[in-house]
Amino acid sequence: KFYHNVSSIPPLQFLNATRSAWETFEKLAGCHVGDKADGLSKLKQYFRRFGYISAASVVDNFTDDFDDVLRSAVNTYQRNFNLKVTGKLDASTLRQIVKPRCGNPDMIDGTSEMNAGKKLRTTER
Amino acid sequence: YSFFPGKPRWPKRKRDLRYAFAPQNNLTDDVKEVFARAFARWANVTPLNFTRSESLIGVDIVIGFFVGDHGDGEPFDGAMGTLAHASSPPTGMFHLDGDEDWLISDGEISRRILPVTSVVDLESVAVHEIGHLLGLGHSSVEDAIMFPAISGGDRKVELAKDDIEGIQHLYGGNPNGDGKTNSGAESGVDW
Repeated sequence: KFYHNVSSIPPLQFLNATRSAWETFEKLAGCHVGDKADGLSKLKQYFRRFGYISAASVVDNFTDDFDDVLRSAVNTYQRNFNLKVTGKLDASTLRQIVKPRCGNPDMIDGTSEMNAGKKLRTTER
Repeated sequence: YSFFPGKPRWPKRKRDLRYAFAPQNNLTDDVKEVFARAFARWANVTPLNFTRSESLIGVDIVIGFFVGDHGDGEPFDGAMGTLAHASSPPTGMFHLDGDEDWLISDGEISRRILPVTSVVDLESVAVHEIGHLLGLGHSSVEDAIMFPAISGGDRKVELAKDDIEGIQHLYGGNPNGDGKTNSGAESGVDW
């Protein structure tokens, strides 16, 4: 549907976007490596879709374990989105994950030219 | 800014690109006008020109709204989530999710944050995806058009310095003088 100005937008309940497909990720808040939580497998699919988990590095069905592959994906995602790199599913990281976005991947063949791919040039002072 | 692997771009002989809409969408002129504005933002800072064609024959870019699995191996996922995707040059494929509620905004407003988070500003997504069609990848610069995510209701349509530097790395500037990059403050922000 197309709405031609803000005032023509009906109340939320009449819009398609009742809940984004990814809002279920919010229940994973606080998860970190070693945890097991229902829904981590879906988050791994999300990270694979956007190139943070390469298709080659996983078996077909993801598990709900917060393993090193997922921690590495979270670290890279946090660098790409200017978030504090904690490797954990903290609130600011999840807030960014659930935002609507472009379907194109951030990483292609495991490499990214967003922040995570930039060689940080540091100068000795 | 970033590029696709191998830095694909439209060949030198292709500076006048033609685009058309999937006929089955039956889009109205005011929706097509949104895309014309979005193309003009990139034309403003490059030697590229974009012309709309009513026929799909011989066009460089095809734009369509599709729902769910639409045959390109990248199914859409219902409202919100993924909004659209586009291919790298010279493929010219631009798909938008037909399950979204799209907002057609007044072209004069360049930045806006709306409390209504369940509609998506069509021009903001179009400007971003055209960046991909021309060869840009995603950027970590939050103000950049090529930043991958946008909140429902937000509007961001002006190219940032990062976007302009990236696209001019591929095609050079507009021989008739570059468009100016306005910071939000200059172009006015409609909160």
